[in-house]
Amino acid sequence: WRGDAGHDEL
Amino acid sequence: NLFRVAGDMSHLASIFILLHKIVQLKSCSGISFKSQLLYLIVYITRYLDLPWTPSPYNFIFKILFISSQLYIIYLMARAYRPTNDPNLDTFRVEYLLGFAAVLAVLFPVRYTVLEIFWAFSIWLESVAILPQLFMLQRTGEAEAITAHYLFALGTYRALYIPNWIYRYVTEPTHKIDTIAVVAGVLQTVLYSDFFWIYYTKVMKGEKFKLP
Repeated sequence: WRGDAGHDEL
Repeated sequence: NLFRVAGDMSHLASIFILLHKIVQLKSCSGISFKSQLLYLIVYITRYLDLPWTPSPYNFIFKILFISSQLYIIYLMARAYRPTNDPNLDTFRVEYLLGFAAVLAVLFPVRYTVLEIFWAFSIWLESVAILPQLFMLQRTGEAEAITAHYLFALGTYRALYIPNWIYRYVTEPTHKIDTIAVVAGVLQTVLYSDFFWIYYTKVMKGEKFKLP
């Protein structure tokens, strides 16, 4: 269920 | 980059200003409990990836935002509850939650639990300030410290916009996080009216008072 779009901002 | 760091510092500053106001004045008058509760929901739903955060910078900020927001909610709901007037805080948050939920389910980056919650948190954050602005409109004026808090909070997302442009230009992949950018612009636009009054009144030493 983990997403992995790699959001690297807050 | 500089815009990103300045934005995050502005976000952190806004939280310190708010905490300072509540603790120093022993009052949360003028602050919308509904907006603060929405921000707690925003942090919790966005930072579900906390255990897998690769960057120590992001990890520390995530912990800071969740814990400080929990403390703000505690102060407003328990310690200084009598100073909080629910009769002024009447914005219907169901619409905001519904708006964020619909967009998150319809257009997530990917159909995973984490991505849907992430998109939900981004859309919810973009409109979470509305109960606060609505309250401001009802009372017609605000303490200077509350105006400073809102200015710092609005500046945070506004600074993310040049950060996205900078990243788009400098990073070879030219990646655009469409949801974050569209919601971030919306969030900044919602502040534009406030920014204008802050600039014309508070920065010139006058009281924050709506025309």
